[in-house]
Amino acid sequence: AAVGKKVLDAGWFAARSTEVDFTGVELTTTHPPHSDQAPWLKAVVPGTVLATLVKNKLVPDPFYGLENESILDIADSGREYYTFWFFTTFECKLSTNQHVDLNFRAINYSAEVYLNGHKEVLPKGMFRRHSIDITHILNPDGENLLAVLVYPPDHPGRIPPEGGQGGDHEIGKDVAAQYVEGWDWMAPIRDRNTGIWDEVSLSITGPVKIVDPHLVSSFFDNYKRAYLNTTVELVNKSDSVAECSLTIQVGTELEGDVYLV
Amino acid sequence: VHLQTQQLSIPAGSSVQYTLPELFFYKPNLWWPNGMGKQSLYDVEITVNVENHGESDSWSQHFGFRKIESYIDSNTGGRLFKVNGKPIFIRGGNWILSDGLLRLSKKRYETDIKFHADMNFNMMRCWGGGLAERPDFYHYCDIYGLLVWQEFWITGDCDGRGDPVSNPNGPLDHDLFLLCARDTVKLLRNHPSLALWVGGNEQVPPEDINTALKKDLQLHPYFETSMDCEHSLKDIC
Repeated sequence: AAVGKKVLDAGWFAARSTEVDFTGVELTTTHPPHSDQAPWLKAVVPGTVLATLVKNKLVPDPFYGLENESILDIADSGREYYTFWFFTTFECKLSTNQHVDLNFRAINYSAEVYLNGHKEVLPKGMFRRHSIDITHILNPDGENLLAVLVYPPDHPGRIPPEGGQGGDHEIGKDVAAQYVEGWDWMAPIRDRNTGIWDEVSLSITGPVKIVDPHLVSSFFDNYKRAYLNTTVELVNKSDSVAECSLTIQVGTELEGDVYLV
Repeated sequence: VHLQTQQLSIPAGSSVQYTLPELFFYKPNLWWPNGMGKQSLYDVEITVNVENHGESDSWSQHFGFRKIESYIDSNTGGRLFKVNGKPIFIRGGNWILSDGLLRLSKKRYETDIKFHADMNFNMMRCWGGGLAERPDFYHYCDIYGLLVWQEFWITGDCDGRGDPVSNPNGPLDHDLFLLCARDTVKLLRNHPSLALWVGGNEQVPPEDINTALKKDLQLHPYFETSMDCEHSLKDIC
C-alpha cells in the first residue's frame, strides 16, 4: 500500500438499526449486506442520516415548502429511529513494517465501529477526530468489511409548539451543534444532524507516523526577518528503535512567467 | 525553497514531540486579507524517513506568513484588528453552515466563500450554534483572503440566557467540551485565515471552560521573543 491518505467516500450503504437483525460482528464476517437488499440503502458519507433518506427519496427534501413538517422528528420517533448502520468495504494490503489507521474526522454523536469482526467504541462528541490502528485486524486477502453504528446526540430535545431559538435547549447539554433544534432563521433538523458527517480515511505509514504538526511564524525588523517554527508529534508504532531523518521543505508556488527547469 | 533535515531516534512503541530548529526567511511574501494585498501561500511539506525502511510518512499544508492582532478599543469598546501591523476595517459576514444536512463539499465551500470575497468581505464569523468549520472551509478562506472568527459551541439561548433560562452551567460534560475544543484547535490551527477563537455567541462559556480555553490558546512564550541578537539582519545579509 502506498504511504499516505486514502479517503473512503464511495460504496457506503446504510440501514436503520431497528431493521437490521445482525450484529456488527456478523455484518463484518458472515453476513455482510448487499446494496440492493432492503433495508440497505445507498448512503451519503460524509453526510447525515437525513441526507441519506433524502437521497433515497424516503423523505421529502426538508428545504422545499413545508416538507419539513412531514418528516418525523426524533422527539416523536425516539433516538433508535435515527440510529443507523453504515457499511462499506475497502482493499488494503500492507508490506512489512507498514501500519494503517482508520480515521473519522467527525461523527455526530457517538458510534461503534466493527471491522472484520473486531469492535471499537467511538466516544461521544460531535467535534472530535477518531483514529484507530487497524494494522493487526486487516483481512489477509486484502478485502475488509467495515460497519459503523451511529447514535444521535444524547439530548435531542423536543421542539415546543412555538418553536424558538434552540427549541427546549436540551441539545445544549451535549457538545454538538445547537442550531439543529431550530432557530429564528431555521426550522428544526429532524435527525439533529446524526451521522458520519466528515471525512473517513485510511492513513498508511511506515513504522513512524507524523501527527498534528504545528506551524508558527514570528516576525522581527518590521516583517523583514521571519522565522517558521515547526513542532511535530512523531509516533513510533514498531517494536524497535526508529532512526529517523525528519525533513521540512518550504516552497512557493511558481508565479507568472517563472518556470521550473 | 527552504530545506532542512534533522536526525532523531524514537524509542520503540513511543511518541515524541519534536520542534525543528526554526527556518529563517528574509522578507517572506506575506499573506494579506481580501482587499489588502496578495494571499501569498507557501507549500510546507514534512517527511519522515526511517533507516532500513525509507519514507514512513509525509504531511503537507498551505501556509501563509501573517501576524494577526486584535484588542478591545477602550474608546469604542469594539474589537480592533491588525494584520501584519496594519489596521483593517472588518467587513464581516455571519456564517452558519453550508447545508442543514451537512452535505459539505469542496465545490460548495469554494463557491460560497468566493461569493463572500467577491462581495468584498474580509471576515467570516462562524456562529457558535453551528459547526467548528472544516479544513476545506478554511482552505478556501486561505485562498480568498477571508479571516475567520470561529466560535466554540456555546450560545446564549441554550447556555444560560434563554427564556426559560436553560443549562446555566453549559454542557453536562465539561471535560468532553475541552477535549473537542483542543482537538478542533489542532485540526485548524495552521490555517492563515484563522484569526480569532471566540468562547460562544452572546454568552461567556462556564468559568472553568473559559479559563481553560484562554490558557490553552495563549501563544507559547518560546515564539514571543526574537532570536539571540547575533541573528541580526546585518549578519544574515
